[in-house]
Amino acid sequence: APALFALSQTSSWRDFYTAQEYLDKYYTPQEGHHVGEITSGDSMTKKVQQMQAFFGLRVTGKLDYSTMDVIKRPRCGVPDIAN
Amino acid sequence: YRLFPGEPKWKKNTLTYRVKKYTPSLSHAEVDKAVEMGLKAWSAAAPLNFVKTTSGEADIMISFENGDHGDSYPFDGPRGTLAHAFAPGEGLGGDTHFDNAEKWTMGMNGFNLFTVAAHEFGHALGLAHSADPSALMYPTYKYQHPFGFHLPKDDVKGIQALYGSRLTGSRAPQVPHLPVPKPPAPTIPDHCDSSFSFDAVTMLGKELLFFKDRLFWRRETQLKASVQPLSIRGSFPQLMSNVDAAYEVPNRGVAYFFKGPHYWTTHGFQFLGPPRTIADFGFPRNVLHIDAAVHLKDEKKTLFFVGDEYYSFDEVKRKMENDFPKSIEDEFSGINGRIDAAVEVNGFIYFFSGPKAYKYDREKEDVVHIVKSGSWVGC
Repeated sequence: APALFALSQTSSWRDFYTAQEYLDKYYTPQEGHHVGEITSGDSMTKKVQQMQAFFGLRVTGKLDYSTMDVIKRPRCGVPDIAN
Repeated sequence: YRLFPGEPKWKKNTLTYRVKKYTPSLSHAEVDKAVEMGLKAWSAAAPLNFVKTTSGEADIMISFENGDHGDSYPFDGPRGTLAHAFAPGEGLGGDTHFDNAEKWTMGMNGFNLFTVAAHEFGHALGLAHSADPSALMYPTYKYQHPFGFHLPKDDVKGIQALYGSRLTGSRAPQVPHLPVPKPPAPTIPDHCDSSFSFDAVTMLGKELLFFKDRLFWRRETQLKASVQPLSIRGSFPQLMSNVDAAYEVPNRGVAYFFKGPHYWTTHGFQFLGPPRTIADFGFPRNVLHIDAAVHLKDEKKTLFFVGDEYYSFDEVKRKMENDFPKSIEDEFSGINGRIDAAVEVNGFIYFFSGPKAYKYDREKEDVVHIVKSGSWVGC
């Protein structure tokens, strides 16, 4: 339920899962998560904010339109936060 | 720019690279070219040299992979993740993988391999992602034109922070207020030299343009006085130098300039949009560049010369004609050897091959006059 904060009025559950996968891939220090560990909702929001800051977007913590637009662009597979 | 934690970098200036697995969507030659140009983008800004190997281990192993390929960074099919590379180090260090499920191209359609390769080699040399949207190391894909490509400032700072600058060779970053060396003024080739040849010739409006290296001559069809060469960069900045071919379609008021696998469209000297790939004309995939082109005004057809063959392109239908390529020698008696340039003037085709220019009469189907190429610009 706390994760819902990241879900803005306009995004869908599909967007939510797309964003979650994206943030796991590019904004999660690999050693930080082990299989089976449950991520707290506010950590999702924090990652959204990190990603918005990196791309120079407005930092809202929400999966708003411009954030989802960046998430859906083809890109390099190296994480943005170095690990 | 940002570096990886611990700032891993190569301890040597000469690195080996090897393309271990190729992609079916490009020929080996195209992949090799894109990789070579991608590496050159970095060696132009830092004292790094890259040596291609074809067997065994190399510092930078390059391959096209599908899905999960054993390095705990599985690819995800079309779009999404395009490629990744590992920071300098032993084993996987420096290795660069491209997602085989992407449509890799040499042009603007699909994903341009040069663009992605140059970005990934930044990682392989020690750069992390940059938050500067104009940087090559910005994480999302943005087409970069391979010819005349120069690293954006942010990336130059990054690579020089690791390896110093190519000029000084030292680690100290280049002091920005140093005057940027201007490219040396183009050396003017002696157009009366017996071995002088042109790269490309075309009509443009009422003028004839002759291209050679970084220069071009422009003259009225009636040569009144000797003409002075101009710098291509001055009038055609996008072209820079070494134009392969050019032609004009007068009734549409557009001209086309060819360089490697790309072409530019202009209206006079005005460029109309970014470069496109020559695949637009319908050449077979093995044609990576063309030698010469000539537009035949009455027939509304354009002949493209590649090696010892030529193609005919219907400008009305915008389609390559069937039954081509054909042999140049078989169709144009008296014309043999590679064609450097061609142009139609007053119904005659003038073929430029090496130091000679041949006047070809299509009614007689024969060469009726031969002059020195340089005589066209007043020699």
